[in-house]
This record gives sequence, structure tokens and C-alpha cells, in this order.
Amino acid sequence: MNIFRLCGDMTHLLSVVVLLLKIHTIKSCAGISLKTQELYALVFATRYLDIFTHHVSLYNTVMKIIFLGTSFTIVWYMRHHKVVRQTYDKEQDTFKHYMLIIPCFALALLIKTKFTPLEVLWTFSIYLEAVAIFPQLVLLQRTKNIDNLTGNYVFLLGAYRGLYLLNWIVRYFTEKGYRQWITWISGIVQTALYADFFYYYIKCWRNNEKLHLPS
Amino acid sequence: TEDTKEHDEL
Repeated sequence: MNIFRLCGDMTHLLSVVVLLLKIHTIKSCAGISLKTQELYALVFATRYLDIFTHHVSLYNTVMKIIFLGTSFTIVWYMRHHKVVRQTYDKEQDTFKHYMLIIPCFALALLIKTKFTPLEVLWTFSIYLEAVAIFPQLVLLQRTKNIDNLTGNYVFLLGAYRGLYLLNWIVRYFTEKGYRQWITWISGIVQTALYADFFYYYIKCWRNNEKLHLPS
Repeated sequence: TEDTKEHDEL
């Protein structure tokens, strides 16, 4: 495992910590898209079906358990916690799940490595992760006052994807015969989705302004 | 081209 992969995973973990901090400590999920969080829970549930059958390392297994556990915890908080759920911007978070789930599943049936249930679901999770941030980005654009934790959460998620790209470049040059086109192309698409957000995040940060996205 | 690695990333 190279440094970019480790930093990418840690950034991903930190994004979850930031989000849980906001939800658990401040008891607010304002500006957070439940649609995106539900899509992430679905991503992890379909990708980590191999958790007990396919052992890579203790590190991988522990991280899988953490991402599964936290993603469902976040969804639970936003849907059921009596204080947190009242801070959810339901009227603004209008993106429809099926508009992302159905095309991703169709694509996974068409383009996959092996035609087995586990492989198709794994591929589906890769495609879905690439676009799962979409409802969150739409919600951010509609939010007038984006708080620091929400801005930082999305920034960390984007940074995690960027670091994974660097990890793949390192692996390509250091591991003989290493290639994974499905993951690479999805990862590039996923990182590109953050480009616009990054531009405004850095611009506002440099001008010492509060984060706001043009609508 | 076929992907060559087992799924070893998160």
C-alpha cells in the first residue's frame, strides 16, 4: 500500500468523522443530502458483500466495517433521530435515487469483469459511488449559508478521490500488469465532479470568504 | 482489456 492510498483512506475516514461530529455533537444535518448518504450506504452494502469471503488484510476488513457502520449510522440519524431529523433540508434535497441507481445497475450488467452476482454488485457500487455525490452538490448549490463543517466534509471527500488517482498512478508504474479500467474511469469521473466545487472552495478560502456556490 | 487485480482497494 502506497502513501497516497493510505492518505486517501484517512481523508475518507476524516470526512466521515467531520460529518458525524456535525450530526452527533452539534445535532444538525443542515446542508447534508440524505439522498447522497443513502446512496453511500448502498454503495458500501453492495461492495463489501465479500467482507467475510474475500480476505485482503486486517486493515481492509476493519475499514470496511467502519464505512459500513458509519454510513448506516448517518442515515439512521438523519431519518430517525428526533432532533437531527428536524434540521434536514427535505424540501431542497429533491434528487431522485432511481435516476442514479437504475443507470448504474444497467451499466454494471453491461460492463463488468465477470458475470457473477458478487461481481455485478461490486461493479454497480463502483459506478454508483462515482455519481453518489450529485444530490449533495445540488443541495450545496441551493444552500445560502454553507457552514464550515459541511464545506470541509465535501472537500475531504473530493480530496480522498484525488489521492486515489495518485495511488493508481503509483501502482501502474510499480506493479507489473496492474490495471483496473472500470475503477479508473469511474474514479476519474468521480473526481471530475468535484472540480467546480474545489474551484469555489479554494477561491473563497483564499479571499477569506464564507463558502458560497453560484446558483 | 481485462482488469487484472483482485479487489484490494476500499
